[in-house]
Amino acid sequence: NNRCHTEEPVAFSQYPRPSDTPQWNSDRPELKDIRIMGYSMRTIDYRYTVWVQFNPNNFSADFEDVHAGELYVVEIDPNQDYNIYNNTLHGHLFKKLL
Amino acid sequence: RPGPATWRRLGWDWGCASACWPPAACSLWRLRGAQQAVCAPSRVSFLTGRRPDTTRLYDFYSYWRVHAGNYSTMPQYFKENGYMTMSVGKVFHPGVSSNYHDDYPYSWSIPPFHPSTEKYENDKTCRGKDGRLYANLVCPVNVTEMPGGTLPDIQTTEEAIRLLKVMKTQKQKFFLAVGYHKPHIPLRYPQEFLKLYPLENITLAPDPWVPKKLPSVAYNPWMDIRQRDDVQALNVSFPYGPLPDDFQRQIRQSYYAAVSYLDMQVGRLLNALDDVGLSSSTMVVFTADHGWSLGEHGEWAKYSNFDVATRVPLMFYVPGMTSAAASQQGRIFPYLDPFSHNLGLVPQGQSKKVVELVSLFSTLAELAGLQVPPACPKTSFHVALCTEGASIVHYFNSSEEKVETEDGCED
Repeated sequence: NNRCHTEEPVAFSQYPRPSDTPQWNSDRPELKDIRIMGYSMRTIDYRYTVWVQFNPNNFSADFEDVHAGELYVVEIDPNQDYNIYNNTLHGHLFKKLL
Repeated sequence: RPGPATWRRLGWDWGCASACWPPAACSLWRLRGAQQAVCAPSRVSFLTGRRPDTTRLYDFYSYWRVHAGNYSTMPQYFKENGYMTMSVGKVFHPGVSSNYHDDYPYSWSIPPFHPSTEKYENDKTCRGKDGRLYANLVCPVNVTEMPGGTLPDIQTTEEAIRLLKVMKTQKQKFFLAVGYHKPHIPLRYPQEFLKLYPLENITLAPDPWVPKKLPSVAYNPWMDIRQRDDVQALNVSFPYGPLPDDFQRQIRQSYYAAVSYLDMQVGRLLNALDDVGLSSSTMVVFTADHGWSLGEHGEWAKYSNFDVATRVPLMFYVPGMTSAAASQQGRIFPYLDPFSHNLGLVPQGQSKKVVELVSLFSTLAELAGLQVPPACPKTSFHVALCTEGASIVHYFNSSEEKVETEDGCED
């Protein structure tokens, strides 16, 4: 319902990664090794995450350089197993969340 | 649900049937909200009221006061407002990230307490089937055989109870932070808690496979699990595994047992609050630094952005607000032994609002009647006192009933 949920609370979280694919330090990368940051926003209805380029020297995230994305619809996928990010890239919901 | 227990996990699906924690029934509780699903960054974040991008702590290897900015912490703020502030157990993550002294003396009035047996936590103390000792992930133990004859969380409870008794005589406002280790790995807990969760009742996660469309960058390869002796012996493939089904059940069984062990410690502590007569004048907050994957998505441990890793319990007991204050003789927190009581499910709390741990600082300040720290400006590296989380006290009296507004939306 795009009209109604305009000011609902959002919870943000983030997680760093050293690489696009899992490696020995993916769980706990040291600051100097962080290359990607995954920023998540969780609303009642969705969990939306973008994994973007991150520079550990100046702590900057580049949201123009998206490595991957995740979008889960909580009502139909409460366990977050069906990522529909690529299906919605050009849709209204994606733009609204962004 | 297996056994008469408690919070099934300090995160996601903890169907609460609290053995030792009636406040689950008489408190507000809220879900979600760790800012980063790993210990040190999450703790520094909610204790300073700022997100990891402002504390600049994403790993374990810097101290925010010199690395990002000399930010005041929540306990520091209470200390500066006349409270005796005390830290027992794991509150700040130990080591570099809290300047090796749990941010003492900034945050605490007295030196933080750490259990003497904490140093054995990763030693080979788990008895294997061959009778030898290992550093296992799954580690139910006979406590009397442990070094020192106890476990760290038991010592933490004892020290916290001692401090409550001292505070009763001091008649001074206090802020007591009690940090339990469990259910952190290794899952080392008194073996009798296994009885609460018969293995035949333990199921696998509802989705124990890696989702087909999960980006590889989102996956955490649970390295800390792999390094334990019992998991190494399984020779599991990197990075996706999976662990054998029977071992997945053993992990889940021990996780639940460790949570019930923690539940008992919290029950003992709150019972002591009643004993010293402070429960009608003391706010209690229960929370965690992150959740933990128990096989969902083929993953284990924390280290991800999945709800199972970021979601935490957040309970508030505020006398006279979330429940009526106890009478002089009344008890708010009667202790119930999980081994002798048949405990049913406690009704879930009153709220499922989306909130964040970063709001804890301003919320507690407001509830205590202190000035709420101002909201941080966009760049706050030189601002000593501000917060990036808004107080959620306004939720406390709000109804969960949905009301239709004039434009047809649910309010």
